[in-house]
Amino acid sequence: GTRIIYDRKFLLECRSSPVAK
Amino acid sequence: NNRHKVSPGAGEHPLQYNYTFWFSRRTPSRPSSSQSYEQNIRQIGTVASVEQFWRFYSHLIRPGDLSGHSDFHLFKEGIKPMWEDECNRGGGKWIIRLRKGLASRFWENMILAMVGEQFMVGEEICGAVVSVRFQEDILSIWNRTSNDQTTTSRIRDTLRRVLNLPSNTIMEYKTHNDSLR
Repeated sequence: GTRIIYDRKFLLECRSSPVAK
Repeated sequence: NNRHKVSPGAGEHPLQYNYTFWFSRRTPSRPSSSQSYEQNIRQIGTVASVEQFWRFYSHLIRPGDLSGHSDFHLFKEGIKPMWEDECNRGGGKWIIRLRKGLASRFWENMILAMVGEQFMVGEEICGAVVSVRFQEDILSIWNRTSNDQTTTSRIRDTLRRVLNLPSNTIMEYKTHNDSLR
């Protein structure tokens, strides 16, 4: 199956995105 | 039992696996038998998406701000952070000892690599631990199969990369069997 891979940069961007707040 | 299963919210980015945060603190009066270990460790929450991860993580005290003898554990949902767990029995862990002051940043980078599936070792990763001690702090990452050298080497190399460890950093691999003895 497909793996869901995220790099650190993407994860940090998600931290500051509106949906995370 | 699916009723209680944690799942990603609408519009959130799912993780490959759900992960559970645990916290333990050793009370000096108790012996460190596995029974008291199990009594001292608490599940504090499970996350299924990147956004849930951050919401949870952002509310936790940073390991570098903890005092005393404490550990944060982040394990795949369903795997207890104990040697005795079925998934850990044949496994082991890479250990990195850190001088004081580095734990918060290194812990964050290590768990981001784990939840982001940077290790590329299939189902092998079980979880990660940061252990706050008096003189130093210890990071470890646990995998299922201690005698699979391709896997353990890949985990070591990925850790070096994602933590940007100096080449002279000492990394030690311990099987859980060794730890039990």
